[in-house]
Formats: sequence, structure tokens, C-alpha cells
Amino acid sequence: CSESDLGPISLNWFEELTSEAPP
Amino acid sequence: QAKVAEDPAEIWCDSLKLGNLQLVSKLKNPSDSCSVDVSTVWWEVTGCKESCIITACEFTVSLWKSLDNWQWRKVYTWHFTEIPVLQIIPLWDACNLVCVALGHLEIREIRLLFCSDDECLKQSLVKSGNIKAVLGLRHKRLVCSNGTLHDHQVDLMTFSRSGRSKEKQTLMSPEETILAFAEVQGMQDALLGTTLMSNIVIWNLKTGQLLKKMQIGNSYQASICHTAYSDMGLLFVVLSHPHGKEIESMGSPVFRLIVINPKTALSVDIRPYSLPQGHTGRFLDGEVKDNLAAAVLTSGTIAVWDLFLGHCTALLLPNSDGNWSFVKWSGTDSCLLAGQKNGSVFVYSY
Repeated sequence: CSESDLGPISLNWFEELTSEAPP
Repeated sequence: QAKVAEDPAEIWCDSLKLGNLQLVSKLKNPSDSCSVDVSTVWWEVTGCKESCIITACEFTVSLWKSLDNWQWRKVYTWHFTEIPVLQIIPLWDACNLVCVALGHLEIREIRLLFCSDDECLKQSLVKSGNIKAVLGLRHKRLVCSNGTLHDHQVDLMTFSRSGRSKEKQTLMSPEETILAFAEVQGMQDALLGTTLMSNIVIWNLKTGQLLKKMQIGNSYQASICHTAYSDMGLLFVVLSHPHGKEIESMGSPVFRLIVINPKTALSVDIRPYSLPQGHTGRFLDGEVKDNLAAAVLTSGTIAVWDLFLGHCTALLLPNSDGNWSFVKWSGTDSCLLAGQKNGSVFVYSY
């Protein structure tokens, strides 16, 4: 798999999704 | 040659090898009722914390202590009178605590089983209602989803060491039926779920937030998530497909490994785990531990896959006692616990 299949990858996805999600 | 010992634990020790599985022991529950599940649990027996086997029949749950030479002695039995036991829900790193789910076709109650200080067997009601999915987590926690579409609720409970009290937290509902939960290895605050509408959802267990809802395609409806690994910004998820359709020439994958980018919600199939040629069957029951996946199939056979190698590494065909009906990995070593409805549980080293 590559970024072309899965889009840009973030190593900090968990923290980023936590800050973006409704509380 | 099989050697059969006296009741309560009949022991078979022989050199029978089935692929990578070697039979080391057999537990025979003398109860006449139908066996439903098996698991392992840490329990302090005579002052010593050890890994015990726990078996469930329709109206009893029994704890078995290990003796020498792979023999087992039944030490405790909890009895249930009204609602039958459906499954054991281990709380993986807890000692002297285990949960069970009771119900008919669907789970109606979850009960916590423990012993009081004076060794009396206790059980307490943890949750009742229309429970759709439940999973025991590390740190004496249990997550369950219940209710219908309009009053759907996801609860996370944390038990005290003695089991006498619990704290309850509500997780944000994805507003659809959750089929299964899975922990994310390497991320203790993350929890995964699969839903009836082919979504994978991720929660933050600390905050209760629903972080993402991701569509994984309709080719395999009603997938069950078993485990997930987080690595290099991606989530690797092992799914099974109880409703997968068999294609005669190649069968249907029993398990599947997919990779998801949680940031973009895009996913790619990595690998199907199918049966060897000449074998057919759909997923009935199963468990994934580390890189090993085991499943009981509708054919009554148990199959084991090494997820890294990518192929089936052992097959356990129905024996003279009948079909297999449930399978679990032991929590502490590489043993496979294979059970039949008649109360027999076979322990295989892998």
C-alpha cells in the first residue's frame, strides 16, 4: 500500500482525531 | 495410545499431531448440559496466582486449576438458574474476576463472577437489557453496547480489584448496531468496533469521543473485528465474516486483514485467510491472539492460520466425539482450547 491508496498518513492520527472530534 | 484418567478431569496424553497442534490434555465436564464456551483466567487458588481454565455450560461456569502433567481439577462452580450462559468474557489482566454473558439468542445480562474473602462464590449483575456486543478489556474494564437504534448506548465499566464496585463511563454512540469490539494493540486508549452497516468505528476510551466512522465496503457484510494493530500511522485490522458466501472452487476467506488510514478513512485489503483446497465452511466462532487466528467452521472443523505466514497452519477435523463448537487461545501460553457441546474441552499445544 502507498499514500496513493490510503491518502496522507499521520503518525499522530489518534491525537489529531481526538482534537478534531466533538467532545 | 490415549490414556484416560479418573473423573473429574479425564486426561489424554499422546503423541497425536495435527499440523502444528499436539493434544496435551482433555477436560471432561460431567454435567449433562450443553457446553458453550471456554477461556483462561488468572485466579488465586490456595494463595497462589495461576492461570486457570474456565468452562461454561448452559447453567454452570466452572474454574479448573492446573495440576501436574497437564491434569486439571475443578475448584469452583457458579450456578445460574433462570437465563442460560452464552459466553465467557475474560478481563485479560484481572485476577479473581471474570464476566459471563447470559441470554437466549441475544445477551440479556452480563454478570461478574468472583469469590469473597472467605472463599464464597459470588456473582453480581453488571448490565441487563438488549446487549448487542461486549468485550473485556485490560485494566479490569468491560465495554458493551445495548439498546435499539433510538436508545443505543455504549458503556465502559471499570471494576475494583475485589469486584464489589464499578465506575461507569458512556462512550459516544455511532447510532447504529455494533457487532463487535476489538482492542488496538499498542494503543491502550483506542477501541475499535464493527457495525451492521459495514463501518469501522474508533473511540478514545479516555475521553469517550467517537473519533471516526469508516466505511469498509459492502463485499463482506456484518464483519466482526477481532484485533487491531497500530503501526506507522496505519491501523491493521483482522476481520471475520460469519455471513461470507462460499465459492465452491476457492471457499470464502474466513479471516481478512485490512489496513486503514484513520485520517482519511481509506482502506485496502491486504490478505484473505482461506481454507486449504478441499475444505469448505463458514466462520462460526473464533479468536485471534498475536499472530494466530483460530476458527470453528460450519463444517465442524477448527482451522488455524498464522497471520504473518498468510496460510492455514493446522486443521482439527471433527473427532469421534463429534464436531467442534467453540475455540479459544489460552491467555498465557500458545495453547488452543477446543470444545464440543458434550462438555469435552481439549487442550492442544501449538
